[in-house]
Amino acid sequence: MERNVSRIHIVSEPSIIYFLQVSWEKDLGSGFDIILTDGQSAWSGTVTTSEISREADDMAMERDKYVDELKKALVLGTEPANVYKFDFSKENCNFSYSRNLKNVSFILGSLILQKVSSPAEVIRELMSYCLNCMADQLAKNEHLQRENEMLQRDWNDVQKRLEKCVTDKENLEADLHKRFVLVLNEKKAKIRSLHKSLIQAKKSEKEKQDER
Amino acid sequence: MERNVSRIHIVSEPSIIYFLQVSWEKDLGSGFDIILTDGQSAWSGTVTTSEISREADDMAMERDKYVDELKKALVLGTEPANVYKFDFSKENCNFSYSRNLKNVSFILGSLILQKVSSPAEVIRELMSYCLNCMADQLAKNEHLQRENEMLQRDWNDVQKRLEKCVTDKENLEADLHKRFVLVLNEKKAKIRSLHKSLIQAKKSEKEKQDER
Amino acid sequence: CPSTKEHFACEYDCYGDSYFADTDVVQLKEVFSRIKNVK
Repeated sequence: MERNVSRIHIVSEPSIIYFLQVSWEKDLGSGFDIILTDGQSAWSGTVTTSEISREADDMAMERDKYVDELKKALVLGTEPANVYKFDFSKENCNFSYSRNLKNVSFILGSLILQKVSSPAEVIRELMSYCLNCMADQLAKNEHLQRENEMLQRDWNDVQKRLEKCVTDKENLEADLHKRFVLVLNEKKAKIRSLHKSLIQAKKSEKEKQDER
Repeated sequence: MERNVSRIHIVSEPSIIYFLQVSWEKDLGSGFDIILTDGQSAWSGTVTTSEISREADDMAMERDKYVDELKKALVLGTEPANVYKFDFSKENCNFSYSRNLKNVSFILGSLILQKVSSPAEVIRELMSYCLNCMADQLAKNEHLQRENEMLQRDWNDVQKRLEKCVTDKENLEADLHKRFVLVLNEKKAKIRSLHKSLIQAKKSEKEKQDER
Repeated sequence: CPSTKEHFACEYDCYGDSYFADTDVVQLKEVFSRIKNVK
C-alpha cells in the first residue's frame, strides 16, 4: 500500500496547518483513502474508482489526465502553493480540492469525511509513519553516503592508474627509442668501418696498378 | 538548536505509543527541553545543566559519562528496546527515565512535566518538524543519488580510457618493435652488401697479385 | 679465447645483435633486454 502525508492549508482556516494523508493500492486512479487532521481531531473518507471516473466525466477530462491532476494536488506537492486549494467545513465535514487556473478555481473533487472517534490513535499512527519514513530515509542516506565514498575512492584509484599508464606509455616509448638508437648506432659504426675498409682496399689496388 | 523525536513506551501504559521530543542547544549536557505526547495531550519540561550535574553526582557518575547515558536513553535510540525504560504518571506528571542493568533498574533522571494547554499546536509542530525532516532527507538522498550516478559515469569513463591506454601502450610497443626491425634489417642488408664488396675487392687484389 | 672474442666482435655488436643476420621482433626484444642502464 502506498501512502503520502502532506501539510495543507484550508481556505476557510488559513492560519491552521492541517495534515492530509492519502493512501492507495498500487495506483491512485483505483481509489484512495483520505485522513485529515488538525492535530486534535481527525476525519477520514474514501474516494472510489467509480467516483474518480464520474468526476473525470463531469469535468470532461480524460480519466488518466484527471488522475494526474489528483496526484499533483493530493500527493506530489511539487506545484507552487497557490496552484491547488483545499477547503474543509467542520460543520458538514465536506472536504474539497480545487485547481486554480488564471484566477478561476475548478473543483477537482469533494467528499464528505467522517469524524474519527479516536483521533489520538490516528495521530499516533500518522506520527509513527513519519518517524518510520525518517528512519528509512536516514538509513538510505547513510548507505548512499558510504556508496558515494566508495565510488569516490574507486574513481581516485582508477584515475591514478590512468595517470600511471600514460606516464608508463611515455616512458616506454622513450626507453625503447633509446635502446634502438644504441643498437642502430652500432650498425652505423659497422657500416662506416666497412665503407672505410672498402675505400682503402680500392685505393690500395689502384696504387699497386699505378706502380705496375 | 538540535532536536530529536522518538517513539517510547511508558512502563505503566505499555500498549500506548508516546512521542518524546528532546531539544537542546549545542550540547545535551548544557540542559534540554522535553515534550511528551500521546497524540492527544502533551506535556513539557526542562532539565537544566545544574540538575544534570546533580543527577550525575547522586549517581556517583562522571558528568560526561552521565550525559552519554542521557544521549543513549533520550536521543540516539540505538540500544535494544529493554535497555532504557520510561515511566510517566498522568496524575502527578512525573516523567522518569531509567537504565536496566542485569534486571535492576537505575533511575537516570526524572522531572515533573507541565501539561500543555494547547496540545494540538504542539502536535502540529511536531508533525511539521517530522515532515520537514522527511523532505530534507529526501532532497539529500536525491542529491546523493545523482552524485553517485555521476561518479559511476565518471568511473566508467576513466576506466574506458584506462583500458584504451593499456591497449595503446601494447600497440605502441608492438609497432615500435616492428619499425625498429625494419630499419635495422635495412642496415644489416647494407652491411652484408659492403662486406661482400670488401671480400670481392680483397679477392680481386689477391688474384692480380698472384698473376703478377 | 681471443680468437673467439675477435670472431664474435666481427659477427655481433656489443649488445649481441648480429651485424649480418636479419632480426625479428622476438630477437630484438631479447637484445633490448640485455641493455642495462640506458642513458
